[in-house]
Amino acid sequence: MNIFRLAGDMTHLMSVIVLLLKIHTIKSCAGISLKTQELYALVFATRYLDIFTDFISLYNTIMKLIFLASSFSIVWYMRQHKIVRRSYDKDQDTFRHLFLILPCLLLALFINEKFTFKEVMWTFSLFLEAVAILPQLVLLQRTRNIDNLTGQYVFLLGAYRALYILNWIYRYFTEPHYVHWITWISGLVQTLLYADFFYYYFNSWKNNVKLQLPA
Amino acid sequence: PSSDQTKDEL
Repeated sequence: MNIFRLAGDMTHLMSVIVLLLKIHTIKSCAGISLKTQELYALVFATRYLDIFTDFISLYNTIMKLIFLASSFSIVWYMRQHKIVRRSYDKDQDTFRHLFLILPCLLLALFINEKFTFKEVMWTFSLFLEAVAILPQLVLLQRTRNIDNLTGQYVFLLGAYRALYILNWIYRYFTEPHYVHWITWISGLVQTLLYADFFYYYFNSWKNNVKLQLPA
Repeated sequence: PSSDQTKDEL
């Protein structure tokens, strides 16, 4: 474990906790894309298949449980909770899951480190995580306004992945044989996807104006 | 090492 990875995990944890608390306290999910939240729940479900078979560390297991519980409860709140679901804007959140899930699944079938069910699922979850934010970014562009918490959510998600890139660089130089192209490339693609959002987020924060993403 | 052992990241 290195400081970059710990900071990355904590930032990632913050992003889901901030979102869950927002939805729980103000009983609203305005501006949040349910599609993205469902994709993230799928990412964790396919990423952590080994939670009961391979014990890595207490930290690892606890964090996996927190991510699984928080992502599924966010989806539950947005779909089932009688008050929260009313603020879900399903007419705007129309990104079709399959457009992301199928290509990631196909890609994982061809590009993976070992052709086993667990490995393909793990690779699928990496590719899916890279693109899972797209429905949220599309929704932000459509609704054009962004309340601060949604901005913070996307910002923390991007920051977590950027910290992970520093972690991979650190591990590459400090651990022999630590080479994982698949992880690195999908993580880089994911961070680049956030890059343009970051640019507009910083500008709006600096000029203290509401965030306006390009049409 | 087999790729499994290095799945120590979240």
